[in-house]
Formats: sequence, structure tokens, C-alpha cells
Amino acid sequence: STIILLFEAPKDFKFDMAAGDKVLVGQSLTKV
Amino acid sequence: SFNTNANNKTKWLNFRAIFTRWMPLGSVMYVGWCYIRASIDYEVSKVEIKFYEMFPFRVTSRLWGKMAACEIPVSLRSFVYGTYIRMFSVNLNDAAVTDLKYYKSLSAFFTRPLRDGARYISAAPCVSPCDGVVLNCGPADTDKIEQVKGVTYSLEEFLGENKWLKRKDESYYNSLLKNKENILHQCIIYLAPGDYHRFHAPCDWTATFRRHFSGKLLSVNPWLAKLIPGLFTVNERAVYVGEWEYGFFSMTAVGATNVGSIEIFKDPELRTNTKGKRNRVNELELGQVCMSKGELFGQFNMG
Repeated sequence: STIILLFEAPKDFKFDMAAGDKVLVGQSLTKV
Repeated sequence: SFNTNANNKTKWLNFRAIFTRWMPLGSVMYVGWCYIRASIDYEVSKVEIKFYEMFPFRVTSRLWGKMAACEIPVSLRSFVYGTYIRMFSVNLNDAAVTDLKYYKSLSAFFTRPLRDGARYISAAPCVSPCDGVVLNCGPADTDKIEQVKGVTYSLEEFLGENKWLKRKDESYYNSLLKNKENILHQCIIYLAPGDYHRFHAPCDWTATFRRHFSGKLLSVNPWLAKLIPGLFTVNERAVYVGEWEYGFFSMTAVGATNVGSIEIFKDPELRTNTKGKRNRVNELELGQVCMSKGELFGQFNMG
């Protein structure tokens, strides 16, 4: 199963992770 | 002695003549065969994928769901769940209940809740909605979105017609945006069989519309995501769209083999992996369903 988030945000919005990274519920997806 | 040497010399000359005559032809034939074999392998893998897609995963998943929901005798529970834990590297320490005898069925074990304090909800504006592995994340600035590196799916096929916004635009992509200075971003998280299978709201947002696509139930593991373009547009999925602080927001639960039953706690009308035609699309105006970051949103059930 898979969860896909697709959302609008400014162009400079940056993810704090990359493909292959393991994540847990509540972990930050972005650079604060 | 003379005759023996002469015979050996003659044999050697004959061998050399045959070798030099047939070697180039043999080389060409060998290279040709390698080329044909590579072509055959390529075709076979395509054929294999076609066969794989034809397999009735919806039916087998429903059967599996019924089997997994059967109550297991208490004496067998530790063995059955223990085997599952070893096979799929389950981290039982994060579960609310660590006594395996507590779970009546494999389905109940699969959707086990987390213990209090097992996860920390970050102060960042957007957090991970689930446990899993990131398949892809980053800007999605065209109608073709990468499911894994170099393999794409169609944005419009994935979400379906834009009925939730009154804004009209020639471009489907632009019709989604509230602020044209912004772009879309995506994050795809794969949940392995041993992971915690509930998911939470990744931010404060309001869901206004739900579209359920009855589709196939192909596996969505990273290996197949590389092989099948548009995998997420053919599988069963529940798409929730709405708004967050920057504008458009969507969260989609995509089913997979043996995990096609999606349950959303604030949308009790949703029914997934039911009997009937595979290409049904069911839509619902939700009104204003407000979700808080970290709030429990739904779960994947076996079946």
C-alpha cells in the first residue's frame, strides 16, 4: 500500500528527505 | 614415427584451417544470438508484466481478507504472528499491545495501533502521514509526475476531473493551483507489509471532496513501480482533496495486492475492493472535513 501527498506550495518549498529514506509518522517532511 | 608426426601435422593444419574459416562466422553468430536473446528477454518481461496484470488480484485479495479476518485459536496466535513478525521485520515495541495473544486475527494484528508516545509529531508544516519508505518526493511541475526516477504517471488520470474547484483553466495543472506563483509538490510513501498500517493527517487541512477509483490491486513495491508506468493510476485508490495553508492539498491512499480495503474514519460511506466492475468511480462532496496535523485519518485493511 502507498500514501501519496500532492499539494500546492511555493517553488522554494524543500523536502528534507530523498527517495529510499525510511520515515515515521509525524517526522518532518520539510526543512523548517 | 615419421608417419605419426606427419599425421599430427596434417590434423593440426586441418584444425587451424577450420578454426580460421569458421571463427569469424561463429563470432558473428554468437553476437547475433546474444542480441536475439536480449530481445527475447525484453519481450518476455513485457509479456510477463501483461500476464501479471491479468491475474485476478481483486478476487484473491478479498479471499485473503476473509481468511485473515478469521479468529485464530489463542494457542496458535504467538506462532502465527511470531512468524509474520520474523518474515516482515515487524517492530512490535511500537504497538499499543505487545501481547500477541490479544489480537484475534491476522487482520487485527495488521492494523495494530501505536502505543502513546511512540511517535513524535514535528512542528514542521508538513509531516509524514505514515511509516514507510519514500519512493519519490519533490516538485511536480508538469502533468507527468515521477512515481520513481524516470517512470511517470499522469496527474489528471490520477486525480480525475477537477470538480471540486470552480476555477476554470485551459490547463488541468493550473486549474488546481490557488496561487499561480506556486507549484505542486509530491511525496510518495510505500508501506511494507511489516509497517504500521494506519495513516494520519500530515498537516492542518480541510478535505472537501473524495473520489474513489475501483481499480486493479497490483503490488506497489518499489521494484514494480519501476516496471509499470502509471501504476498509481490503475490501482484502487481513495483520493481526498481540499486545501491547506498554501492552497490545493490532496492525500491518496492507494491499495495493493491483499491490502485493497481502505478505511477512512471520517468517511464511513467509503467501500473499497467490493465485487463489481473494476473501472467504477465514486465521488462524494464531503463539505468541510477539518483535519489536524497528526490526527488519525484511516487504515489499510487486509483484503
